[in-house]
Amino acid sequence: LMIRKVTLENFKSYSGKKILGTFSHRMNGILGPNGSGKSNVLDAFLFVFAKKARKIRMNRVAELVHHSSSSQPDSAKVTVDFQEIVDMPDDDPVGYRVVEGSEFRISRRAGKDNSSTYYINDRQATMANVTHALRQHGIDLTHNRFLILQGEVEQIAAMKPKAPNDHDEGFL
Amino acid sequence: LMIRKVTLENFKSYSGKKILGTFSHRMNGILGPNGSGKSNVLDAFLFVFAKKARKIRMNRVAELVHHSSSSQPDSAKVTVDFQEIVDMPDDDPVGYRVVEGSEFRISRRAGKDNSSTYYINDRQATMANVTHALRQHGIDLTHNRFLILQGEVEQIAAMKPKAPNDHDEGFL
Amino acid sequence: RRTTFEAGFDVIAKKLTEMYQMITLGGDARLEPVVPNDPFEKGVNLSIRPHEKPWKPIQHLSGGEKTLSSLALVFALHHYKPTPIYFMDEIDAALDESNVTRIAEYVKMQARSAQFLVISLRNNCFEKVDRMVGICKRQGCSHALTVDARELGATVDDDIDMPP
Amino acid sequence: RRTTFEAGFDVIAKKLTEMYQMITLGGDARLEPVVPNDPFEKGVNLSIRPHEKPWKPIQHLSGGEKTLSSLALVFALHHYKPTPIYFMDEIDAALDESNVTRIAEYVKMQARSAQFLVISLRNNCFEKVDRMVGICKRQGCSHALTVDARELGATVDDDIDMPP
Ligand SMILES: Nc1ncnc2c1ncn2[C@@H]1O[C@H](COP(=O)(O)OP(=O)(O)OP(=O)(O)O)[C@@H](O)[C@H]1O
Ligand SMILES: Nc1ncnc2c1ncn2[C@@H]1O[C@H](COP(=O)(O)OP(=O)(O)OP(=O)(O)O)[C@@H](O)[C@H]1O
Ligand SMILES: [Mg+2]
Ligand SMILES: [Mg+2]
Repeated sequence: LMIRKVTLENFKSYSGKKILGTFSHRMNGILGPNGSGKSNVLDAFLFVFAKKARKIRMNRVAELVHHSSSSQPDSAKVTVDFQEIVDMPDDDPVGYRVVEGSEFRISRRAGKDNSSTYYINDRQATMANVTHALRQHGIDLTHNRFLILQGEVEQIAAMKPKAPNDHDEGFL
Repeated sequence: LMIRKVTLENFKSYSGKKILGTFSHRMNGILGPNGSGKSNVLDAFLFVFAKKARKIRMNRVAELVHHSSSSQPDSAKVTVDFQEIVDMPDDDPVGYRVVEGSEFRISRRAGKDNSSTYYINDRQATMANVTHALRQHGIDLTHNRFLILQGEVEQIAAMKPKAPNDHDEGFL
Repeated sequence: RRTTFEAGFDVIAKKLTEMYQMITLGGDARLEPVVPNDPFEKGVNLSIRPHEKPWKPIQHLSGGEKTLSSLALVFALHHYKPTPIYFMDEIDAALDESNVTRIAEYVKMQARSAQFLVISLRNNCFEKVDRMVGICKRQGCSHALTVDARELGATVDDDIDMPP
Repeated sequence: RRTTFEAGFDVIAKKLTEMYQMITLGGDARLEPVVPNDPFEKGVNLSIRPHEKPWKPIQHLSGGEKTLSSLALVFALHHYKPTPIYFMDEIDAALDESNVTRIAEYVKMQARSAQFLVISLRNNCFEKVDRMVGICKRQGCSHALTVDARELGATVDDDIDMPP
């Protein structure tokens, strides 16, 4: 499974519609000055992955909608395009082949009224549908070990033995 | 007031007697690879300034004594040499002049038995003597705003309004 | 359940030691149950023996050493139970220049079996990536530009569909 | 006591705004009592308006923006009530390259009125220092070498007494 691209619409510091990608199936870097919006890109993924607002550094979903002196939209939307791939040998120019028909997309819209709507392939879905679909494709959202947020990396190895359990026992 | 040099004897990762300095009266940089002993230099100053072991990242003073496969001394000692100076104009090669007779030194020894002894100008003194002497020279150890430990800087501006009070009210 | 856990635990512990040795070139790490041979009793503890130093509990390490230990654990866990995608935000903040390069190399190696999205402020990290997304902010609004590392200057636009 | 506090508070608040504007070239910061005009009631709050963005409580800022806000406060407090010596350990960990340079410049300016001992892993920081202490570790033991920035290669030994 890989993420092909992500589309941010009025999400946090991203005004209007902004597309990031097409990503590499391997190592992608996000760079820019302090405060430019890098961590907000990670927040966009967390948002689509149905994480609570608190984990996205906001108290309420309404705060995720872009606001600036030039623009006050009513809602924010993030769309992630996924595809399953097969790795090709190193001499292949692209490096992978997309599995026929495996592309799918997950979206989530948040309103200034704190409402939240999910979509799978542009059709409305529940949060449970989304977490299930992601789990089918290998993304288990119950643990967080695929996600290292800013400032968290030093604590991973320092986690207390028994709790929190995510560390080791939770996922075995 | 300026620190002229600091002498570490069997303190944390410093085996034997190591002298750091003579320092500049202005901006000094401490550099080196991860784990080489940079933060341990700050711990050495905290140690002499009578801070608790917990603040020096250790549970007990005995843990501050250097230990390695090649060396297990019985005690650690840190000595800081201070002097009062007068700034000279920019064209002066040195940049400052030492106030006659203003040099003084503060030391602290810690034993593997958790004992702790202070010295002012190499004569034994109490912890209260030391904090008093430092306060006389302008170093007030009751607040910590002259000290930013590793990982702390982001929290300074984020301190809760009323408590902890150090932030603003405590020192006015 | 206990036997499955202990089997998995052994694999991870072994892999962690291997990863940490590779990353630190001479350091050593041990994942051990708090109660010997019984990870379920009181959980597990990570001890580290950084290069040429005595064994220490993780609290006694420097910031950079903790970061390297954490990443060795993340890579060891990936070996045991891979995830397809990883998101990492400034994992190299506490690393010296040579460790930034070294960790970026390791991520690049791990990226043969998973997709990585890595945020960093350190130039040595960007030397290793296959594709870069540059972010800037003007008048309070963020803008993004995706560029392929091999074809610097060739922006990647999804609708232009090049290179994929 | 209240009037002394409020007078001091006004000086610091004004200086904080000035420092933050200088450090961020266009950003703005306000130190305000939680209860208007009464800092004693519920303490004080720091709000930041980063360059070209709306006012925000500090929790909503990025890591780098928080660091810059903290340092603006430290410099403002120094202006109001100077301390002779400052110790700073990796204050630039969360800063991009240009902010590392900028903050190092500000420390250099502040160092005209206080002695600074600064630990950093960022090369741009060391371009500004007057004197450097290099630390390395061999066989588990740390060694230090003090070097004057103007006379790179000329080590500074206390007993050799050069340059002071
Ligand atoms: N709803 C919103 N509308 C407009 N701007 C927002 C919104 N939410 C957050 N921001 C802005 O996004 C900025 C933070 O972005 P982000 O955390 O992604 O920065 P960053 O690039 O990760 O920076 P750093 O390198 O310092 O970590 C803040 O300045 C904040 O003002
Ligand atoms: N009593 C001791 N005896 C020997 N070594 C010690 C002792 N106490 C601490 N150390 C060692 O000192 C090292 C940590 O040093 P320090 O925290 O100063 O590193 P650092 O240079 O600040 O690294 P970083 O850049 O990662 O923050 C650890 O590896 C630890 O093993
Ligand atoms: Mg960030
Ligand atoms: Mg350190």
